Amino acid sequence: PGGSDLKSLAKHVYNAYLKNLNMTKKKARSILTGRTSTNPPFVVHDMDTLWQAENGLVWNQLIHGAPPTKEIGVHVFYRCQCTTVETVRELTEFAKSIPGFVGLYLNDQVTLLKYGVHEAIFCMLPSLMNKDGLLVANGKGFVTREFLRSLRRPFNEIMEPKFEFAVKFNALELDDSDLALFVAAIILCGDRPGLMNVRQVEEIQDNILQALNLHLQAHHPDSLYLFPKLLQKMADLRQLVTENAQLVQKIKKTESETSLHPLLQEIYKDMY
Amino acid sequence: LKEKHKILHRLLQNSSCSDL
Repeated sequence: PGGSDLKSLAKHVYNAYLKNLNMTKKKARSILTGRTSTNPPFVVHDMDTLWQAENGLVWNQLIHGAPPTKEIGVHVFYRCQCTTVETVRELTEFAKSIPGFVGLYLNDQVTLLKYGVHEAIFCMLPSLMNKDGLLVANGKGFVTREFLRSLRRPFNEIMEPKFEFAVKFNALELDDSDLALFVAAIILCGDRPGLMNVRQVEEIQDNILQALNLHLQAHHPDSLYLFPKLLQKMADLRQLVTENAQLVQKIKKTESETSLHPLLQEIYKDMY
Repeated sequence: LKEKHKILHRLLQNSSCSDL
């Protein structure tokens, strides 16, 4: 495709991202840096402040489907699941807007989402993070990294690797228009296990990667090797997802009273 | 794959999914 086609693809994908993904990096950064007129986020840094946040309706939704728990680590695990499920829903709508996606076999659409959503989530999480914590509840809360580290094992191991990734990923200083194409390229990945029509997926991804490369050259002219650095991040994300899946398996085994949302059960089953 | 991923299927075919 020519340059103008790639530019219009980049614009289309960016618009789909803005339309379907609720918390943009732009919005998150304005909250994290205090450059917004809305109230600053409520800071959760210990059990008391977590309880206050739950009772003060920082979160819009209650935790549905999960058994009630008094254990704080389990509670945080359920909150992570709620956010993940909602983001999977948003990412599915985003994927459907990527040109060519709905023309794939339904089987392949399922496979791409099964393997792609966690990588996509973990590359969007850094938008909500700084080295000290992360925004939650649509920007109304901020949970400190120290608090998450203080949970008992294995729940203290859930978020720390994501913070380590985020600090490095945020150094690339991507904005939402870059992230939109990067997330699309992650979802349209031709080497997911069990794809029926690999070539069809690769053709779509190839277009997206060309659009991303062109977009980065225009948008970050002084950032050398940004495109190959992002390709490397795709491999890092795969590793992060593998480790996350192993941790979820461990929690399932050792924490028998802890339940996993049915959508996440589907995604993790026979994944890696 | 369809049997094992009923919710993902439903999400792909409808934008709303009541059991989420």
